[in-house]
Amino acid sequence: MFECALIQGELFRKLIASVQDLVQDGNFMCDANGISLQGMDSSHVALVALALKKEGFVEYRCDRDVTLGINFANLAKMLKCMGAKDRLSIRAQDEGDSASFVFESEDSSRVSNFELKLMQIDQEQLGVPETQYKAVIRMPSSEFQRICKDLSAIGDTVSISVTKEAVKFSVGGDIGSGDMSLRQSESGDVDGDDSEKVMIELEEPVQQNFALRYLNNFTKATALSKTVTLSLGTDMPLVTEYKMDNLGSIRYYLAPKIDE
Amino acid sequence: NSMQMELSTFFSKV
Repeated sequence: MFECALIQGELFRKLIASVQDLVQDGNFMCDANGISLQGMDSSHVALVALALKKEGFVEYRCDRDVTLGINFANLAKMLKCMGAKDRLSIRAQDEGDSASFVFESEDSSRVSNFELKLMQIDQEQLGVPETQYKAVIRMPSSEFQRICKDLSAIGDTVSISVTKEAVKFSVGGDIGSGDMSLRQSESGDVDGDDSEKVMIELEEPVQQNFALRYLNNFTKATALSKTVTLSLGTDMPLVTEYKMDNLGSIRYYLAPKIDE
Repeated sequence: NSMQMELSTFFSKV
């Protein structure tokens, strides 16, 4: 038996919305520690990895490891029926072919029950090694979203270059070219909200090219976190991570574009 | 001109 409950069901809806445009379906792997999911886009260029810790749930019970094969578009249809402040419970039997989703309003005056049919999904899993990245940038997620959206109107590839002082996003296209630089915030600024700052940890300067189409896709997760962390190395996939307070994180990996 | 790499170049299948 697998059972979990979230006070803010809305968070789960936002999570599914952050995944469903990149991957159509995937396996929720549930074990005693939490829920994880990994999925690649159809062109095998981007990967999304979701890790939810049991501590983030108000109730969590997993007697045996369970794999829930889920079509995200179908799940999203059911989650649409959930109220913005509803509590969400998910239940599945060990060998069941469906999972139940229960939405309950704050005052318990409305309860909705949905059964989602599960799928057998045979998915390739990739081993993502723990790596020391050459540059790690933390910035406001809304700022990253705006940059990706605005630059994609000019070109389809962004060059991200990082130095100790700043991170620069450059783009070029038929109409011309441009760049936007964000400077590292002053470290002495104790009054400012940390989530508003740009923090750069640098081992050595890095420059890599990425397809904006995918980055724009990743920014669907902006609603989950005030900040985003970008980790870059040389000839390595970019990691774009959104952390949710105590619930866990959603990470996106994007293979670079290499100059021919 | 730049070429889009695939993730399998960097990560191995498990």
